[in-house]
Amino acid sequence: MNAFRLAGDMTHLISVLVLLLKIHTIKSCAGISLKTQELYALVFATRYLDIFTDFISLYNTVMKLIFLGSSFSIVWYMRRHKLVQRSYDKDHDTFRHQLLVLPCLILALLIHEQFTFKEVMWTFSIYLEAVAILPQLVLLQRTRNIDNLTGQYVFFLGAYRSLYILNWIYRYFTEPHYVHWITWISGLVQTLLYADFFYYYISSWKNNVKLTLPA
Amino acid sequence: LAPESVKDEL
Repeated sequence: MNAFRLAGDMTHLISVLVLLLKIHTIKSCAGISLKTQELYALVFATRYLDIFTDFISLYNTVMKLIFLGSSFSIVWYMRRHKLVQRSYDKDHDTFRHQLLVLPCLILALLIHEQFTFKEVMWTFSIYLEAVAILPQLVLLQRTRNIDNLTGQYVFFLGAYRSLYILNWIYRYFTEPHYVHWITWISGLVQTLLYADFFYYYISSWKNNVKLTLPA
Repeated sequence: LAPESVKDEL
């Protein structure tokens, strides 16, 4: 475990806690894409299949449980909780996320490190996570006023994978035979998708103005 | 050391 990866995991944890805080305390999911939340729940469900078979460390297991628990409870809140549902913008959250799931599944069946069920599912989760933010970014473009918590959520979610890229660079230079092209390329694509959001988020923060994305 | 295929990252 290196500082970049720990910082990445903590940033990821913060993004999830910011979202849970928003939904649980003010009972609002304004500006949040249910599609992205469902995709993330699927990402964690297919990535952590080994949670009961391979014990890496207490930290690893606890974090997996937190990510699984939070992503599924966020989906539950947005689908079932009467009060939260009222603030869900279903007219604008219309990204057909099936268009993301199927190509990722096909790609995972074609390009993977080993052709086993767990490995293909894990690879699918890597590809899916790279594009899972798209419905959320599309929704942000459509909703004019982006509230602070939503902006912070997306910012931390994007920042965590860029910290992971630093972690992969560090591990590449410090650990022999540490090469994972699939994860590296997907992680890079994932981070690049946030590039314009980062630009507008940081410039809105610098100019101390409300975050708005161009239509 | 965990074998190569085991994923130690989240």
